[in-house]
Amino acid sequence: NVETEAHDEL
Amino acid sequence: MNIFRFAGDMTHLISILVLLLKVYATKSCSGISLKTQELYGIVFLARYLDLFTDFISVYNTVMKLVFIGSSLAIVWCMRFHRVVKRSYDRDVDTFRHYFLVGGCFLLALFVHEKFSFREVFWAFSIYLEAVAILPQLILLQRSGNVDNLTGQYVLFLGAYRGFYILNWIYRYFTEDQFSRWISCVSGLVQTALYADFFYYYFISWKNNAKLKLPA
Repeated sequence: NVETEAHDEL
Repeated sequence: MNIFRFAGDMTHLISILVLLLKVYATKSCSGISLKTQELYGIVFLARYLDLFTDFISVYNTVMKLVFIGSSLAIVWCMRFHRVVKRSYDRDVDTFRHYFLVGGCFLLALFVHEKFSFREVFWAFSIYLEAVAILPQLILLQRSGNVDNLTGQYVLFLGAYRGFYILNWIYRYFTEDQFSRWISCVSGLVQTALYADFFYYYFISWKNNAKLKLPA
């Protein structure tokens, strides 16, 4: 499953 | 991190500093919409739920704390500071912003990257930020003349997401699996809402006249 990468943008 | 995103974050920070300067220096919040400030408080609280769980960088954490802290401080000032709250005119700040909150949350329940608590709240914060400026723009149209600091606050706030659009274009071409269509579409809508404000701001700057938005 596609691990939702942590949102690195503010 | 790229120059467009950094420029966007700095522009966003400047807009917050201009707003804080206006409220603290003039001890007045005339021309500022409390509803827009409350919406931004909700946006940051909903978006930065991962503040204590995901550490990206010191910069990321510090900026999140600044954005959350400043938006809550402004709301507190406009509601409870004995001098500032007197200059808040609730008769012109009449946009029913709770509909925006409800609508964006409903949209987030259906349109999100993944159906998880954090992702739904993240999508909700992205949608809500796109429309959060509406009460402020409506208030400016109602109150006619706009003081310089308020005009600059709205200008920088609108410009920051414009830089983010350049950032998304840049990341699309430089990173293979980059796909942030929720942010991109919302960011385009958000920036488009400022289009007429940017136009009248440019006209007033060109004619060196007071900024006036047509009612």
